[in-house]
Amino acid sequence: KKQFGVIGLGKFGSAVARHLEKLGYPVLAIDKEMSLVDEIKNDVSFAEVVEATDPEALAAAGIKNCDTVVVAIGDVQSNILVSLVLQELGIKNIIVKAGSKIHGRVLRKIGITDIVFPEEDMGIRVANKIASTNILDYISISKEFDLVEFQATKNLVGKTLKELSLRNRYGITVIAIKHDGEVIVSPQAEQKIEEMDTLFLVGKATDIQKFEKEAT
Amino acid sequence: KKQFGVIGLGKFGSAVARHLEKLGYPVLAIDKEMSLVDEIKNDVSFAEVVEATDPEALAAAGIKNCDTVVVAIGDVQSNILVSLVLQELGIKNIIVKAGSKIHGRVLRKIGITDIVFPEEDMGIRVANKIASTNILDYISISKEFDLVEFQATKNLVGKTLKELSLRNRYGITVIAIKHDGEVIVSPQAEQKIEEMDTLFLVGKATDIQKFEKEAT
Ligand SMILES: Nc1ncnc2c1ncn2[C@@H]1O[C@H](COP(=O)(O)OP(=O)(O)OP(=O)(O)O)[C@@H](O)[C@H]1O
Ligand SMILES: Nc1ncnc2c1ncn2[C@@H]1O[C@H](COP(=O)(O)OP(=O)(O)OP(=O)(O)O)[C@@H](O)[C@H]1O
Repeated sequence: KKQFGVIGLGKFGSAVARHLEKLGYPVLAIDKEMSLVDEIKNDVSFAEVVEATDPEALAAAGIKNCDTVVVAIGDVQSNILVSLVLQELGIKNIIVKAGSKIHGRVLRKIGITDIVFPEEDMGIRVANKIASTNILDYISISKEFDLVEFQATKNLVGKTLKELSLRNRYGITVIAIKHDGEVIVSPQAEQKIEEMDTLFLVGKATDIQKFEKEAT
Repeated sequence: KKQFGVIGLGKFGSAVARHLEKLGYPVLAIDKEMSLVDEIKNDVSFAEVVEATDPEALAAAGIKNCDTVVVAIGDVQSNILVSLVLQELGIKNIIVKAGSKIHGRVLRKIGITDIVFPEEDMGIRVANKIASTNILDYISISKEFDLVEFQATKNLVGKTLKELSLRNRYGITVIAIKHDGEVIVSPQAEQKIEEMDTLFLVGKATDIQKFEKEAT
């Protein structure tokens, strides 16, 4: 069974560690702070206090048993050093949390390809969500398209999906409708939109914005 | 035009502030640290150094012009105090970043309903992503269903969506297929799965897990 390492037990790192265990995978959780290691040790398979910039200490802690290691350290310098050390130790998959685009560029320069920007991505998601009264949630699912949870406006109520014809008019697909608290995935063309319904829409950001303007 | 306030210019707060401006909304960005306010002032409409636990200082900075204020402070105590102060100043929409579930519970107790957990949500997303070799991305879009970007396995290649019949067998909907770098939203039933294709699947977490087990 695959084993995972998580270095850095801040909010992000400890969430990764705990959820991997929840999915049934053994995790080696590491931090230089004993209090954080103590806090997590009942929730993970292995928890060690380690100065992760030290390759020998990492090896002694068993990092080489991990197929994948997540570097969840906030301090940019330590984050980059630890990533380098893991590469030199031959760790196959290294996933690194970056705090800024420039931090990400430095990581890419040293050969790290799996980079995550949790706060930045969530910041953009929250901004998209609060900017529009009708957009309840906004998720970027790939470079090409976004998924939007859209509160039905007056102009939409009473019309069927067929009548709205969002695909032809905007290139947007309604992948689900939430009606009366129940989510209907892949709704039928005859589905009529009711007041308080939520539409889950998939499309390009520009098409979604255009639709949202014209629907309000 | 709606105006937004962002208090706390860490990675999350500054991402919210910058993206709102990018969407065309004026932002009042606040932090007690002058260096962070200086760093952002060219990217936002208003940037002020303010001790946000002080209601008079906040009012003097113009917080009452904001329809919505995002509290992006990490320190739990300050975060809760600032949220309280904003309520007392009569701010209509308050969105607060919480660092843990218990922090979230305290916020709910004082009447804050819009709470975000950026690091925790992203931690879970990354954990889901790395736990499975075939799952390239995993997004929770609502309490009921998740969206998964799934790398086609050998067993799927050469079959059409109609033959796979994922909806009948697992209650999963294929909302898009990425083929040769191109994303096809709402693919036809005759769409044949090729090697290297990625399927975007929507369904309940348990159904997705069941499908993933049987597809590999
Ligand atoms: N060299 C190191 N070896 C081991 N652990 C380290 C090292 N440097 C930093 N850490 C740990 O990484 C953890 C996360 O770092 P930090 O809290 O700075 O990041 P953060 O971005 O604020 O975290 P989050 O947003 O996930 O809460 C800290 O608990 C810290 O002790
Ligand atoms: N009372 C306050 N008034 C104004 N700003 C404050 C106050 N308390 C904290 N801040 C600011 O909030 C910002 C974010 O807080 P902090 O860096 O602790 O959070 P964080 O969770 O690590 O942030 P992120 O993960 O978004 O980078 C800091 O820049 C800090 O100066």
